[in-house]
Amino acid sequence: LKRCGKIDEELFGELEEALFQADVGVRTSMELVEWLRQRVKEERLEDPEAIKALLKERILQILQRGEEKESINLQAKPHVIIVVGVNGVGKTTTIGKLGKKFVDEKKKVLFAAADTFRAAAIDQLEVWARRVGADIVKHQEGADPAAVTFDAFQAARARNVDVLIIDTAGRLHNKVNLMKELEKIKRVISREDEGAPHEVLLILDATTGQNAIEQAKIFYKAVNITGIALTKLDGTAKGGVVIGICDELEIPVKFIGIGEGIDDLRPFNSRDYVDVLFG
Amino acid sequence: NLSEKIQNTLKKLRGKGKLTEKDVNEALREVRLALLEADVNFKVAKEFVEAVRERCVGQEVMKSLTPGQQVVKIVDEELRRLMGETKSELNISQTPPSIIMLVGLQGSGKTTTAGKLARLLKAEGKYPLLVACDIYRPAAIKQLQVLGEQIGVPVFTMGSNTKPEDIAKAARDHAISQGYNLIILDTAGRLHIDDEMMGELVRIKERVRPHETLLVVDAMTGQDAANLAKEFDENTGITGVILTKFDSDTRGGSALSVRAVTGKPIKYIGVGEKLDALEPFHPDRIAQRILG
Ligand SMILES: Nc1nc2c(ncn2[C@@H]2O[C@H](COP(=O)(O)OP(=O)(O)OP(=O)(O)O)[C@@H](O)[C@H]2O)c(=O)[nH]1
Ligand SMILES: Nc1nc2c(ncn2[C@@H]2O[C@H](COP(=O)(O)OP(=O)(O)OP(=O)(O)O)[C@@H](O)[C@H]2O)c(=O)[nH]1
Ligand SMILES: [Mg+2]
Ligand SMILES: [Mg+2]
Repeated sequence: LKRCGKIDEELFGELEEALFQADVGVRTSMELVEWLRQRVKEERLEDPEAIKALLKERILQILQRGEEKESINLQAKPHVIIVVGVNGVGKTTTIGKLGKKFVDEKKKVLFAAADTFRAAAIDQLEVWARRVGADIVKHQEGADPAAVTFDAFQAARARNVDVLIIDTAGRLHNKVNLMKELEKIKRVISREDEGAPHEVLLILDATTGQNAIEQAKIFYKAVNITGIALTKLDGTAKGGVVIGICDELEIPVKFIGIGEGIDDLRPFNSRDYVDVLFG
Repeated sequence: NLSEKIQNTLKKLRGKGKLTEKDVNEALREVRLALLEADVNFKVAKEFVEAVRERCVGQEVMKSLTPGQQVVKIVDEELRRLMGETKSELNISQTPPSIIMLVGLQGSGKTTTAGKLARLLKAEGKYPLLVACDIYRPAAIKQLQVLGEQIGVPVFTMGSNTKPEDIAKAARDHAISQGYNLIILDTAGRLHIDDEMMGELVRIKERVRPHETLLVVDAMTGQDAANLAKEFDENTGITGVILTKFDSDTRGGSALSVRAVTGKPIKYIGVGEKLDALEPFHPDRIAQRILG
């Protein structure tokens, strides 16, 4: 019975369904299943487990694509990380967690409170700075984020800081003036050090649907995203949008957020991720 | 867009003569994929298409000279039927204070929406009191205080060492003694699978019996919208939904998912970061957005 072609079609349907439900998206899911269909035909695969494993390998390949560009180069001093993304995805919290990671590695860390817009955004980052043992540069609410960024960089140089992490305000990618503001923040940094920023980290919320792909494209175009942190994976969402993003833009997922606590950050492990995707 | 896709699919098939059920299935497949692309939950999309299919195998479509148009009309009608009428009135109690509780996942926009609601209700002549029941998130209380100050609405807080249910109860007593006729409880973001935190919502509800429990959902939410809405509704009992960040370019299929699994009305949409960016929800507009 296992040789019957109909078993395969049912299996393909089930696998496609699993991808849809994980927010992988229609286009990417269908491309993956079509690729699988071809390979199954060519290699005359019959075992459902082998077919499923093949799909997992394919997704793994895609997720690892951007990883070759990876090179944790903490040579520059300060190593500058700009954290960006739409509203409420977990930027400020992720910066706190990243700060802890670097402090644990005996690095001197400085936070820049460049979200000068949202109510109590500066206060929120200050709490995190205290919690992890990082310094913070801030102006008053309503100040120019580019000015805060400039001051923070000077302070980082003067204080011999190892890692400077810049918190920016949440902003929707379809707001042109806000994206322009972000480009300005980046320019301020690269004017001070042409190798900087060394990392532009896009924060994506795992509960986000297909809009995440649009977010990645527009942020990438504006400020050249070098990595993604996928947050809130401790919920029930799978964040499957990253597969399409990796496929199209080759941006590596570098971290995952698995909770609201200071230690709830993990380096992205593509194999674990793929196992959970079909788990 | 979807209307065009459906029309084109059935136009191609009509060339073969009489329309068969198989032809209709082809068009319905387009509908299902379009809904998925718009972030409608997989199971919700499936059930919706089944409802459409039942109507499509009748005379209305099969005998029509323009079956494509008929299918589009049915999809449109079913979408409108599912989304309900504009029902943005809040359930204001006859005996004040009316209590509105905001709940939802982390980062969905509850605190900002609390500010928006306070501003709106104050403009409608109410005397609202904002209540800081998020005792966990760094600077959450300060965030609500800053918003309250911006709109001239007082914020009741007992700091972060008192249980949220006790804060809610004290706020209600304070409102009664000070003459506020409306209370808006801002709660901490939480996962629907976090039993302890979901239990906290039940305790708050039991202490102060809110007249409205509004689920605040990020409009950009994907498949998970159906899961979280169902859990919050079953655990806490919601009376309505507010979809935030509708000023993004998301298709908003989450609106359909949330409505389909809870049957509760979407009362408002957030359309910006400023406190005046709150609008009543128009069901027919979301039908437009999803159909493309
Ligand atoms: N469960 C869970 N919650 C998270 C995670 N990361 C962040 N959060 C929560 O998400 C909410 C929003 O986090 P923020 O760090 O304020 O998000 P943000 O992107 O800085 O928000 P804006 O600056 O307003 O755009 C907070 O309640 C965080 O505790 C995560 O990995 N898991
Ligand atoms: N563009 C836009 N941003 C919004 C809207 N509603 C809220 N936000 C933003 O979304 C982010 C999160 O809002 P909050 O009010 O802090 O969300 P929250 O649900 O209280 O977050 P937690 O308390 O951490 O769960 C902030 O940057 C808000 O300014 C909206 O309708 N449109
Ligand atoms: Mg922030
Ligand atoms: Mg809040």
